Amino acid sequence: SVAAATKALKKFRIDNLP
Amino acid sequence: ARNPFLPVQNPYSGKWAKPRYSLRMQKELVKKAKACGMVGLLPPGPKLSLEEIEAAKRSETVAPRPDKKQDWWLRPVEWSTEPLVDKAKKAGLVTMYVGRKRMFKGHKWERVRSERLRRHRIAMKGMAKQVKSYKSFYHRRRPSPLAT
Repeated sequence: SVAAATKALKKFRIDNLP
Repeated sequence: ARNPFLPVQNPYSGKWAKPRYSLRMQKELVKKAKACGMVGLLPPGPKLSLEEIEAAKRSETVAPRPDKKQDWWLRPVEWSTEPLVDKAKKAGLVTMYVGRKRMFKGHKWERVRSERLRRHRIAMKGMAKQVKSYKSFYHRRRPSPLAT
């Protein structure tokens, strides 16, 4: 779903942003 | 920011570390980003070209609003985009053999053969002399009863 996809994207960004 | 989709080379040892996200995980992420229309948030990598990201950024509507504090993860990021894997492909080379000293490693005896033959040739040059010297080793040292 789009919500799950957004959540995954957010997790990716939070894990990898400096 | 360091790109988690690309491999990194250790400047001291020269060895390559794998990217933090495997190709399979990268593909999953790209799929998810396309599903929610946020391709512009991902760094470029083998599964996502720079052109795709640029196109997505132009068409996307998702942008951080300065008044909303929880949108900090949407802020634009400059990812490192060294095309480490694409270098060879751009040069039009067969990727498998790029960066290799020789196309095939071969067996050890094949690799050391030329050096072995060279040493053999040098040894054979003076072999007759060496054999003669070897065989007459004790003759030379036997005391002669006729010697004064």
